[in-house]
Amino acid sequence: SKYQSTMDAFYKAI
Amino acid sequence: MFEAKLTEGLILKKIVESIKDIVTDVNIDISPSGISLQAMDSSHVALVSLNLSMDGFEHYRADTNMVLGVSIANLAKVMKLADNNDQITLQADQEATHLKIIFENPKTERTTEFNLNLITIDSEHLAIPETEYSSVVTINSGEFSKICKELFSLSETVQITTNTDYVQFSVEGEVGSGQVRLGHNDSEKKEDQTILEVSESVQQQFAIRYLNMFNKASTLSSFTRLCLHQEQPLVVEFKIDNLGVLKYFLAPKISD
Repeated sequence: SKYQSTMDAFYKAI
Repeated sequence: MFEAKLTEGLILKKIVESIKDIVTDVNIDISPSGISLQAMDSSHVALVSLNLSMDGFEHYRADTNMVLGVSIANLAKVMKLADNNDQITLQADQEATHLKIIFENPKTERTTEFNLNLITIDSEHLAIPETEYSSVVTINSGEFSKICKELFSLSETVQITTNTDYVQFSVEGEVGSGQVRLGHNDSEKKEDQTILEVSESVQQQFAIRYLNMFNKASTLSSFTRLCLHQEQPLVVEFKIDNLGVLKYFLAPKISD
């Protein structure tokens, strides 16, 4: 099955 | 002091309608150069990014940077008071507790004013990293909306595959399996064009439910721009002529 990744790895404090 | 007047208020109505089902409470960043907001949906699967330039307003004044905490659901209710051809003015004082919204229709001499109570949202300042997209597909926004709606009745997930010759939207489920394949189409009717800019093929899976929500913004632009890069979120982008851009980011599904 496929699970949904989230935005947290992408959208973070830089 | 912040004040911005948009002659074509309908655009603002459409923008709020396009994001109200995805984000709830957002911090709107006001700066002398324009208005922007970034917010994730409650499940952190989607991210909305709106940038409006001061140049797109008939009148724009922002003496300093301000953050206006707004309940989008409440803003959407207030925007219902606006007629489609109203001019809309937004106003807020320094340290404001509310955002004043004025709808004017010069023809009918009707004016509506509403002071929307602001809310305090302490959100850490997150940023969208600069990303090189190896596949960019420009497609008619109505066509893309239709494809997503039709495929959604066949599967919850769509696999998007890009290569230099076509972009393919494929589904499989208990109904069966199939795909919609769009080749490069530079027909003379600009709004019917499909433009592929692929330097590296991408194949990713996404929840169509989110794409259908993003496509609410298709009334803002005749084109939808899909930006893909393996392992990165999909960007579904709607350019708002003479004003700015509304971008949706969607995290891909990952098969275990």
